[in-house]
Amino acid sequence: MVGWAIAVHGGAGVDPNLPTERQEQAKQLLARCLNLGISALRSSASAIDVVELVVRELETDPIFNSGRGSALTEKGTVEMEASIMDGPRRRCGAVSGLTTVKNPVSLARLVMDKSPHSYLAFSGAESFAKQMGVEREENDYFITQDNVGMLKQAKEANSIVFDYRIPTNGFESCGVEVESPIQMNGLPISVYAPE
Amino acid sequence: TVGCVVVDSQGRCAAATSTGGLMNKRTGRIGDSPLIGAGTYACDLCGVSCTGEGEAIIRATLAREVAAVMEYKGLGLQEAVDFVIKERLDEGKAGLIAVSNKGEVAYGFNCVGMFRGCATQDGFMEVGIWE
Repeated sequence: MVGWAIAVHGGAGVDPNLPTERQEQAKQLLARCLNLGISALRSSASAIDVVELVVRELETDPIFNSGRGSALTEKGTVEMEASIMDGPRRRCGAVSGLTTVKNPVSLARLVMDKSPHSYLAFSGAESFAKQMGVEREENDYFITQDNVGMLKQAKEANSIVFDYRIPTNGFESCGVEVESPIQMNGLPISVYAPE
Repeated sequence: TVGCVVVDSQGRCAAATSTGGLMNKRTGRIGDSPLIGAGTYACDLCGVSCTGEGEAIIRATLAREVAAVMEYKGLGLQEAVDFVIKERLDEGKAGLIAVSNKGEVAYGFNCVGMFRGCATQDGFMEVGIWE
């Protein structure tokens, strides 16, 4: 027997000017999800069940970039992806290109538990979701006004924005510096944006 | 991106990651989150979930790399996390959270902050954003 342990994250790279109340909202959600995991562990839930439970909660709250509140594609739609892995026998499941699945992590879990595969994507993943009867929503359920605003800014700046919030007053530090573009695959990030 | 890693009281590790990807991304672009071994990995030694610049995490096979340096170099969990963040990301910006089968928890990042929280059975609990 060992003592249990748990960690959660909501994305790396944060705008140093993120307003205090946004910081507090984020910390409260992290604390709530941690406590959800802790009470499951205290009731002897297994590690694989707890990581799914906690990530479902994070996907459902629009604060972070997953599920509801996901970043938007260049077309203003949502394409979500998730994966899950169970250490003891290295069983795993992953999904990509989801547009209607309310909790992508649970579909990833079903790929692991109910299919002979490890990874299903786009129309194949969506038809697996239908077959499994998971909870589904219209794509606009996942879209928040905040993100519509951020997509507009990203397009105006002609850039792709990484996995963190960009400040409303333009791109500083963690956002993509148009003046000094971040490299991706060895190329200036601006190379990708026009595509 | 969001993620969770857990080691339970029987020492079993698990990891999960979920994301909407990049704002203004090209449709069809796949990041690290669904790629086992890159954004997510778990084995008998540890569980890892990553977030950040997907392309750099994929190049580094970052999550699996934490388990590999624990297994092959005999590093402890926090040492392994610090090593891969420092040595494997090249210029990429990313962060990760990890647990080990010994009941340890660790995190690391090389950019400005990471939304994270961790707790252990002996009562330790922390929620933070900055360094």
